[in-house]
Amino acid sequence: SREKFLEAFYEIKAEFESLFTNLFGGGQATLLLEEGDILEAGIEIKAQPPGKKLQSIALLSGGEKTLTAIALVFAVISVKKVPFYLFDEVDAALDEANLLRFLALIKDKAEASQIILITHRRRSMEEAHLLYGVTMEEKGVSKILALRLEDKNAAATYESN
Amino acid sequence: SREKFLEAFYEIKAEFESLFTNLFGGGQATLLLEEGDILEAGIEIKAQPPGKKLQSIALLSGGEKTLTAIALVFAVISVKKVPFYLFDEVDAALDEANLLRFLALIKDKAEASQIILITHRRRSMEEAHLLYGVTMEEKGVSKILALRLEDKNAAATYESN
Amino acid sequence: MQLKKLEVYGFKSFADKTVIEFPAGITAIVGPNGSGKSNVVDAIRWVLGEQSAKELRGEKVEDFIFNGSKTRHKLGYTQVSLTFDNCDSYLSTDFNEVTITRKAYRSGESEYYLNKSRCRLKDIQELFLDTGLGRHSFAMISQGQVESLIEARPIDRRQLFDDAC
Amino acid sequence: MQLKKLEVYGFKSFADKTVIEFPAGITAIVGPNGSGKSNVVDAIRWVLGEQSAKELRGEKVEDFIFNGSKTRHKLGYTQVSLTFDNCDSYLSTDFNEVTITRKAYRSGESEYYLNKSRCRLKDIQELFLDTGLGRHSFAMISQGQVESLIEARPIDRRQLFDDAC
Ligand SMILES: Nc1ncnc2c1ncn2[C@@H]1O[C@H](COP(=O)(O)OP(=O)(O)OP(=O)(O)O)[C@@H](O)[C@H]1O
Ligand SMILES: Nc1ncnc2c1ncn2[C@@H]1O[C@H](COP(=O)(O)OP(=O)(O)OP(=O)(O)O)[C@@H](O)[C@H]1O
Ligand SMILES: [Mg+2]
Ligand SMILES: [Mg+2]
Repeated sequence: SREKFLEAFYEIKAEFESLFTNLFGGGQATLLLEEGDILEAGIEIKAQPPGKKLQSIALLSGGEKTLTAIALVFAVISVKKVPFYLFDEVDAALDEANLLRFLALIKDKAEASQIILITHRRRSMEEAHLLYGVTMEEKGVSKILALRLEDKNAAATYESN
Repeated sequence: SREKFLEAFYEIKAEFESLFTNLFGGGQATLLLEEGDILEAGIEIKAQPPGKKLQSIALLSGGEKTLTAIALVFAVISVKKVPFYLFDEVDAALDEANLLRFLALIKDKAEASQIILITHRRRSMEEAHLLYGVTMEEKGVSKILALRLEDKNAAATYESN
Repeated sequence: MQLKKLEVYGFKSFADKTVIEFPAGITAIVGPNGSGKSNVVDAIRWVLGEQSAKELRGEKVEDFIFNGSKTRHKLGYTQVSLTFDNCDSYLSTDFNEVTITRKAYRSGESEYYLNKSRCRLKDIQELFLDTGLGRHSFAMISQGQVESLIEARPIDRRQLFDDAC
Repeated sequence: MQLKKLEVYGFKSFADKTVIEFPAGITAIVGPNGSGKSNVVDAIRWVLGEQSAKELRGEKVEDFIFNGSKTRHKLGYTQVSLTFDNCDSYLSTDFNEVTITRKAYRSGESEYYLNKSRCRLKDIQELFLDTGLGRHSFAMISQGQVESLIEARPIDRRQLFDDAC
C-alpha cells in the first residue's frame, strides 16, 4: 500500500542521510522518488562527498560508491531488525581512513546483531571476536579452522598486503 | 579474413595456456571457438586451477577470475607489441601468493613496455620505479606529487591496510 | 534471535561435513583465493531458500554438489543446515531452537526440513518472511555486489527496496 | 615508442594544469579514495579518442570538464595532451616526438591537435590503429573491468578479440 511504502521510504531516507555523513566524515546525500505513481516510481540517489559539488553518482570513485552503497544497505536494513549480517569482501575498495569509519559502524551494529565478514583486510580481522580460516590443504576440498587470537598474526598470511 | 583471425587466435590461445599455468603456479586452461562460422563464433574459456576439476568459469572464485582475466589480457596483448599498459586496481582481489606471481609477470613485461599501475597494495607499490601520490589537499581539486623511494613508507598511509 | 551454527556437507568445495559456530558480535572468515569463503555465503543463501542458481554462481543443481577433485570422487547429494536460537520467539514458532535443512540430489530433487521434520520451501520462506532475511535481503551482500547497488537504474533499485521492506 | 608525459588541464577533478612524466619500467599511482587516480585513466583514454561518455563514467561532455568545488568556480573547457617519444618510428609519422591533444568546451565542441596543428579525430585513430592502443584495447583496464572480461558471454568476448587483434 502507498502509506506503508511511504512510511518505510522516509524512514530509510532519514537513516541514509545520517549514515552517509557519518561514513564520509562529512558531506551529504539523499534519496529521491522519481516522478509518477508512488507505487512504481524508481529511487534516485544524490551524493556529495565532503568539499565536493553535488554530482551524479556515476562520477563517484570506486571507493566512494562502495561507501555510499554501505550507507544504503544499513539504511534499508534498519527498517527491519535483522538478526545477522553477512558481508563478502565489501571492504576491498576502501582506503585506510574509510575502512576505519566502516569498522566503527560495524562495531556499533555488532552490539545488537551478529556480523559475519569475509575479508582480506588486516584491520577488519583485528576487529573480529572470532576468526575462521578456510583452507584447501587437500587441493579442491575446503576445511575450516577456528584461529585463536594470537593466531591472528598467522592469519596475516591470508590477508591481502 | 578467416586466416588472419585463426592465426591470431591460435597465437593467443597458446600464450593464454602458458600464462595461466604460470600465474596459478600449476593447473591448466584453454580457449575454444564455439561451433559455427569462424568469423562469428564466440570464444569459450575452460579453466582448471591446480588440484581442481575442470569446471565452468562461472564457479571460479573472485580472485581466480581476476587471475584468469589477467592471463587473457596479456595473451591478447602479446599479439600486438603495445608500448604501455595501464591497469586500474586489477590487483584488488588477489591474495598474497597470487599477488606475488602477478608482480613477477609485471616485472618481466616491464623490460619491454612501460607499465602504469593504480593500486592500493603495498607489495605492488614496492615494485614501482616511480611512485606518484594523488591528493586533494584542497577538497575537490586533484594534485599529483612524485614520491621519492624513502617516501614509500609515507605512501603506506595511502595503501589499503 | 541468534544464529548459532552452520553445518555443511557436500556443498560446492565442502566435501566433508563441516560445522561453523557463530558467537555474538563480529566473526571474520579469511583464507586464500579459491579456498571456499564465498561458498559459505552461497550455502547460507541456499538453505534460506534461494531458488536462482545464477545468484549462487551456478547454472544447475549439480553445480552445488561436490563435483570431485584430484583426490576425491564426486558426491551424490548435498545437505546444509542452519540453526538459530529462538528463545526470544523472533521466528513465529514455538521451538526454542530452530534448525532449517535443505538437501539436494544430483537428480535435481530438493528436500526441506524444519527441526528434522519434512516441510516445503514455502514453509521456510513464510517462517522468515518478516525477518528481512528473505531472498533479496540487504543483510547478505555477495562478493562484487556492493557497487552494483549504486550502479543499478532507479527503477531496478526500487525493486530491491520493495523486496527488502 | 615510449610514453613520455601526460598534461591535464580542467579534466574532471584536475582544475589546475598537472603534468605526469612516465619513466621506463613500472610507475605506481596511489592515493585515498576519490582523490583522482581513475580520472587519470579516463584522461588517457579520452585523449586517445574514446568517444563513449559511458566508458569514461560520464553522461555528457560537461561531465569531463572541471565542475567546481567549494573553493573553485567551474571551468569553461578542458585540455589533455599525451606526448610519445617516437624515435623508433613506431607511429607512422616522421616526427621524433609526437604530442596528441584533445580540447573540449562546455558547448560540446571537441578539437584535436597533432604536434600543435589541428587535425581530426580520424587522424588520431588512424595513427594508433595498429598499435593495440585503440578503443577496446586490452592494454588499458579500467577499475572494476578485470572480472567482467571473464563474466562476458562468449559472443561478446569475441567482439573484444576482434577489436584487440
Ligand atoms: N560443485 C563444486 N564442487 C567442487 N568444487 C567447487 C564446486 N563449486 C565451486 N567449487 C570450487 O570452489 C572454488 C571457489 O570458492 P570460493 O568462491 O568460495 O573462493 P573464495 O575463498 O571466496 O576466494 P576469493 O578470495 O578469490 O574470493 C572454486 O575454485 C571452485 O572450483
Ligand atoms: N567534472 C568533474 N569536476 C569535478 N570533479 C569531478 C568531475 N568528475 C569527477 N569528479 C570527481 O572525481 C572524483 C573521483 O575520482 P576518481 O574516480 O579518480 O577517484 P579514485 O582516486 O580513483 O578513487 P578510488 O580509490 O575510490 O577508486 C569524484 O569524487 C568526483 O567528484
Ligand atoms: Mg570469494
Ligand atoms: Mg579509482
